[in-house]
This record gives sequence, C-alpha cells and structure tokens, in this order.
Amino acid sequence: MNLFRLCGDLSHVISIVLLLLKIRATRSCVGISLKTQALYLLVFVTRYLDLFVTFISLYNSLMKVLFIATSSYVLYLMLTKYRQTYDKDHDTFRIQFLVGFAIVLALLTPHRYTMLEVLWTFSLWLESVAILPQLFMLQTTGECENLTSHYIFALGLYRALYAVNWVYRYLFEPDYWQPVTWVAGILQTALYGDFFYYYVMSKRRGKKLKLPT
Amino acid sequence: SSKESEKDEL
Repeated sequence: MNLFRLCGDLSHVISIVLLLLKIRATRSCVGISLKTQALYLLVFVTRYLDLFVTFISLYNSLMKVLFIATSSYVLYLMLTKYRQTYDKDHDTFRIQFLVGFAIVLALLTPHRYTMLEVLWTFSLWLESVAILPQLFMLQTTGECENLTSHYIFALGLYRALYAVNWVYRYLFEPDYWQPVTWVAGILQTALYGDFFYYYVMSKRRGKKLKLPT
Repeated sequence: SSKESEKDEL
C-alpha cells in the first residue's frame, strides 16, 4: 500500500460521504443520476464477489463491504424517501450501451476464463464508463449544487490517484502487471477531463459549477 | 506466473 493508493481510496470514501451529505443537507437527490448509482452498485457487487473466496486484508474486506453497503443505501434513499425529488426527465442516458460495452470487453479481455475473472473484468470496464449518465445529466442541466460538484470531483480524483499508484507500483514492484485495470482506469479518468477543467475554473472564481450550454 | 490474478486493489 503506497500513499497514492491510500489517498485514492480515501478520495473514494470522501466522495460517498459528500453524496450522502448532499442528499441529507438538501433533503433531495436532484441532480444525481439514479442510473450512475445503479451502475456503481452493479460494479461493486460483481467486483467484490471475491469477498467470499479470497482474503487480502481486513482493510480491503472492510472497504469492499463499505462500498457495497453505501451504494445500496444511496440507491435505497433515491428509490424510497427522496423518490419525488429524483429528476428523471434529465436522467436519459441509455445505459444499455454501457452495459453492452462492458459485457463485450469482459468476454474479450479477462486474465482467465473463470466466472469470477470475467465478472471482475466486467466490473472494471463498467466502472470506467459508469459516470457517463451523471456527466450527461450535468451537461443537460448546465449546473449543479456545490456538494454535487465536489462529489463528482472526488470520485474522478480517486481513479486518477490510482493511476499514479499504478505507475509507482510498476516502477517498484517487478511482477506488477495489470493491463486491463490500467487501460480501464485511464479511460475512466479521461472521461472526467472536461469536468475537471470546469470544476477548477469555477473554484478559482469562487462560484458554483456551471457548464457552457 | 505474473501477479495478475492477485487483486489487492479496490
């Protein structure tokens, strides 16, 4: 475990805290894509099936449980308590394409053809594009609350920090070789490119995030 | 073999 990886994990946890804060503080899930949240739950469930077969560390296991639990909870809140505030009309991205993309690549790129490996590969490719419905929603509405923009930023930062961790591990761990993880992770980070730019610009002006329409 | 099957990241 190096510092980049640890900061990446922390950034991921912080993003979820920010999302829950946003929902509680505004008592609404306006501006949050239910589709992206559902995809994340699918990502965590398919990736962390190995909870039952492999033990890496207590830290890893607890984080896996935390990610599954919190993403289930967010989805639960959006579907029950705050359902009235969900902005369905702006959450129109067609996720069939994203799931199809992940299925095709999961069948083409696994390390070995076992159920767990294929599902794990599926989760990596799906995670790489799961933010698209959220970014699309932001694009169509043009702006979002500060907490929502911080949430998306922390979520993007997480994979960017992982990418630095991969470079570090590649340099210092002779056997470390995870090409699928790297390519999917870099794709994931690249999708945030525009968002990062407008986020940083809006923070420099001390204003809330607005996208050009 | 390589460490590829070792998934110690999240």
